[in-house]
Amino acid sequence: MLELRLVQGSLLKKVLEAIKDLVNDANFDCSATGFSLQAMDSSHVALVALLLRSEGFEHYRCDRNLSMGMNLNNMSKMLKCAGNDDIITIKADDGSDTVTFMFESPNQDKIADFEMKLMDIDSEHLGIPEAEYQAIVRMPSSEFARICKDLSSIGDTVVISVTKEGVKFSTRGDIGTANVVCRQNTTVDKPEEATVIEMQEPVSLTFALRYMNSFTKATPLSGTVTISLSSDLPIVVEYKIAEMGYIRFYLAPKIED
Amino acid sequence: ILIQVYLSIYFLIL
Repeated sequence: MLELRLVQGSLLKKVLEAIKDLVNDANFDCSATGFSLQAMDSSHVALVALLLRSEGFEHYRCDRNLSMGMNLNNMSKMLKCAGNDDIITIKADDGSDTVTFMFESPNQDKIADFEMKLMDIDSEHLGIPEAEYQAIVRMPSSEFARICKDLSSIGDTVVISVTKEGVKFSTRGDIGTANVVCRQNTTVDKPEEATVIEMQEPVSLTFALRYMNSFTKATPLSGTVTISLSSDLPIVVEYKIAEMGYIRFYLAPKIED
Repeated sequence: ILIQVYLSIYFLIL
């Protein structure tokens, strides 16, 4: 038996919007720790890891570890039927081939339930080791989204370089080149407007902008984004989900042949 | 020429 009640149902709606274009089908894993997902995109160059900790749910019952295969497009269709202020409850019985999403309006005057078919997904689970990164950049998520969008109108790839001067995003295409430099800036009114750069050593890596733009669909989940870079590791683009967990995107770099 | 690396180069498939 599984029953997870999430008062801030809009979080789950936003999570689905953030990942449904990157991954088609995925197993949601439910354990005492929380509700999680790890899935690769179909070309095996990007990975999404989601964790919604059990403490973040108003009610969290998960009698045994359960993995539920879902088509994310179908799940998104169902969650779009929930109001932004609705409380969402996810329910499943042991051995069942369906999951139920229950939506309650804030004043309890409307209750809806949507039952979705589960699917068997043979997914590869990857072991992601803890790593020390050469550079970690924290910046406003809207700023990062803006830069990725702007650069993708010029080129297909972005070079992200971190030096003591700041973080530079560069691209080139048929019509020309573009460079955006963000310097460390901690003298701001609100902490989420700061750009903070922790650099152990300079690093420069190249990534496909198409994936970066896809990751920025998580922008509504968090005011800030944390970008971790090392020359011998995939980039990690992390959006913290307030008091609940995170959504992390990993992307393998492009390298010179 | 830039080539795209796969994640399996970095992460272990469990």
